[in-house]
Amino acid sequence: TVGAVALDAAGHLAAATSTGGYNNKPEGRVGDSPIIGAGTYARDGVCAVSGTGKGEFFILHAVGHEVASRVAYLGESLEQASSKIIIDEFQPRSIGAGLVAVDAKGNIAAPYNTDGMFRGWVTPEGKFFVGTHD
Amino acid sequence: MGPVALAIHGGCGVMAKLDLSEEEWAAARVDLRRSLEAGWAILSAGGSALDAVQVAVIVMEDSPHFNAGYGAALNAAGYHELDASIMDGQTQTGGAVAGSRHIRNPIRAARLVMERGEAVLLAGHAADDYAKAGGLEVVPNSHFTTERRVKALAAMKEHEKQGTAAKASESEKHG
Repeated sequence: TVGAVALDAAGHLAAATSTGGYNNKPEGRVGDSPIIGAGTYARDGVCAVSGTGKGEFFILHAVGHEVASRVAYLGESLEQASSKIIIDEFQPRSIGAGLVAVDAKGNIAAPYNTDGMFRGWVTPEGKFFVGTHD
Repeated sequence: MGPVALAIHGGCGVMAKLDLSEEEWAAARVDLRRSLEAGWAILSAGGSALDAVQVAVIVMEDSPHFNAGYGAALNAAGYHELDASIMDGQTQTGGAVAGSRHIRNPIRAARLVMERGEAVLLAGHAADDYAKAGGLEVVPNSHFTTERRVKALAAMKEHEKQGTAAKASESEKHG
């Protein structure tokens, strides 16, 4: 699965996700990537989210919308909200997952509970980062 | 004008079990960087977040190193079913395709669905037909296949026969 989230100069947020699912998946299986609110979500003034991992759980937990709701309604930081799901809820249940998210101020979160995640970001200052492992 | 920011991912997993050579790791990192640069070029020129995330994803869809578009995983029947979605935070609109077989860049089709507003999610052959009618590039399903994916599917089928699917490597399961 691949995905991207962005904040533009006008203050607008967007998210996109694309995937082939997983090897040997049942014919007709649909994961979270095309489900708005699960693997992909964006709401101006709050955050944009794109997920990767066991898609069925992203659907069941409406992960993208959940992260945004925690930021919007609980006032959590993006890091707190995204880690709450990926680390606190999914990791103890061995649900391998990760996501990238950006909020309305340009803060970026990229939590994952697996050994690694192909990831990268550019900060508002224009600094590039690319990583794979911890 | 406010700050701009961009983040991408190319999948997560048990990286130590990925059967990648040093050259393949390096190539994957190069494509991650290319994805960032493509998105950043749009944002730094005052373009929209929507355009930035789309181009960033397209770079990864066209890379064999990630599980999307070219190089995507094969399903149990031995062909590709591709899913994608995009959401605009400003308008709170979104578009998606699921189970597409022929759209070269499924994220473009998701954008088309979103912009036309007739549906949020189109599935299967209807998504393929919609994309083709909308002028997007369609390709034979075999376009997405790489040798790595063929071997991975064969390995998973063998694991199923032997009852050892749980021991499959990360690249066999997900790639």
